[in-house]
Amino acid sequence: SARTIALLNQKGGVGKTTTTINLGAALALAEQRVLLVDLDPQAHLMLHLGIDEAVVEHTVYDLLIDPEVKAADAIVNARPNLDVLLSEVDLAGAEPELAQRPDRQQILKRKIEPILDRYDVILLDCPPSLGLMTLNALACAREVFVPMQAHFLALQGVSKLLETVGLVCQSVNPDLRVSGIILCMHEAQTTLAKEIVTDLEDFFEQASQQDVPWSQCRVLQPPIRRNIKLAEAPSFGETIFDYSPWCKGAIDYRKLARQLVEHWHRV
Amino acid sequence: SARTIALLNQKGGVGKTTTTINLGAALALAEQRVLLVDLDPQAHLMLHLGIDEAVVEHTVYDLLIDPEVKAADAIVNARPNLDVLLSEVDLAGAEPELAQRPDRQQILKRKIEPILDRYDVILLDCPPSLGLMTLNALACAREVFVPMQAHFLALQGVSKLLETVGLVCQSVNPDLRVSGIILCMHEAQTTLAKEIVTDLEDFFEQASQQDVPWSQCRVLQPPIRRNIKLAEAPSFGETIFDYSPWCKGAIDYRKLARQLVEHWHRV
Ligand SMILES: Nc1ncnc2c1ncn2[C@@H]1O[C@H](COP(=O)(O)OP(=O)(O)OP(=O)(O)O)[C@@H](O)[C@H]1O
Ligand SMILES: Nc1ncnc2c1ncn2[C@@H]1O[C@H](COP(=O)(O)OP(=O)(O)OP(=O)(O)O)[C@@H](O)[C@H]1O
Ligand SMILES: [Mg+2]
Ligand SMILES: [Mg+2]
Repeated sequence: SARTIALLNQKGGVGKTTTTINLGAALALAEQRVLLVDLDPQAHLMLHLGIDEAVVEHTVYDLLIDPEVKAADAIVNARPNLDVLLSEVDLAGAEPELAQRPDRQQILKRKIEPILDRYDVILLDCPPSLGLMTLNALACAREVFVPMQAHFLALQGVSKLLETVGLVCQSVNPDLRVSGIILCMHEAQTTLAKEIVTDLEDFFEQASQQDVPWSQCRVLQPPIRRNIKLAEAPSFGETIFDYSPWCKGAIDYRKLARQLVEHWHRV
Repeated sequence: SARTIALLNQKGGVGKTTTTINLGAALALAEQRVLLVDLDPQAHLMLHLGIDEAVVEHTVYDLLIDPEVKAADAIVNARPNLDVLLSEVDLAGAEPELAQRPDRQQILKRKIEPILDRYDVILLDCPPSLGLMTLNALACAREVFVPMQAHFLALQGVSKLLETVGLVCQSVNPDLRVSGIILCMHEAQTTLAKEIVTDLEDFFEQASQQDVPWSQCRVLQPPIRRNIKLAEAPSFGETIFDYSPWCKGAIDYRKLARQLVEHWHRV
């Protein structure tokens, strides 16, 4: 059944959504059956894929709030091999509305469970926070990828993120692992990027000797280079493979997808 | 007394902090007496200016929570003409702790009032949210600058931001104005940037005929170009003027500061 991966970073604008869309699309092109789940009330997946609101009968909000709604009712097909569970502005109200429910961190897990066998990969696009939507993703996922920019202030947020994963691991999801850092908007030739990548690699080298959920975490290859095409594609409702299939952004996401599929076949 | 400006954008990673530091530093170098206020529990201003925690007796958290603490007790001098009110991780707890206080949106305004005459400019660095810290900034400020990147998804957030300013304007601060967009990490030669800037200018052209708090808003000049030096400087605890005073980032912030000072002298 599906490998379920949360794209997590409480910092905003680091590349979570761009990665969900384009890594997801690359995996779909590599014949993986892929589901993307939008857990952000900004609801960018719909815009980014050019999906007309009119075809969306149920969103992730309905799925979380309404016991009658099933995941199968909410799924929309976006591209060959690429399904999506969309969000809406009202999702911002989900956290207060669910505040009294004791099982509120596990609703997504429970609702996704019946459709796990339809997919090879499920990517959960998290909002820039460690709130209830992200906690639902962490209870539901088996793995966490952390998109981030190799900048100084970006490192500051990583320890807080890992601490949260650690807490979820201890309390509700003992199998949860942080398995990869995805470097986004990468400027490889800069001194800063090289130093930050070295810091990250040293950190995970040390962690490999400890009993922590990120002990097997590595910086995934290749980094995704800064490429204006990746920022342009959403304004046309297109993935990078629709918009500019041979630009640097497309090449990088395609390689990343291939590396992951090969890695998954080996393990 | 001081011109008080909130640097506002609920989207993360758009350049609020980088602008607070470097526009503030540029204004200080232009002989303005400047105060920077950190309203973000990420507490980046301290890191960015290389201030030792040991010299910080009181933070913005103490100022908001403890009736005994005055703004004058919390001020730290960072550079010539550049003072700062620092934050700390505990500020994340301020919103729940203040939830029961009826005046919770106006505490910063009340505490800043006695020191307004010490400064020409006060810049309020907001966190990436429209929560209580940002609302305190909006109650306290006279103007709002919106740092943003000229990207498609960035436009989506602007209307929500303006709606919030509108609400604060009607309820607690009728003099509040959104006076400027600061384009950050700008790649002027790209089609995307040109289109987004055109969209923004058209939008504010229309708004100039309406009775809204952003009717006088314009895209400030110059845009701040993408420049890795701006991302490197914080890792040394330096402003761009300490780190690399003649790089593109320094030139752009210096020009922006000069444009603002000239504009302020004309009006
Ligand atoms: N490799 C890249 N090159 C150029 N621009 C990029 C790249 N990756 C992302 N972007 C742009 O950077 C901005 C932020 O990216 P994105 O929306 O994916 O981040 P996010 O982490 O999902 O943000 P949020 O926290 O708000 O959900 C977007 O305008 C996007 O188009
Ligand atoms: N003009 C620029 N060129 C290159 N890098 C930049 C530029 N402006 C900002 N950065 C970098 O982009 C990242 C985000 O910037 P910054 O921290 O100022 O955003 P922010 O809006 O304050 O983020 P947050 O919402 O998390 O508070 C930082 O790593 C910063 O160093
Ligand atoms: Mg996103
Ligand atoms: Mg900031």
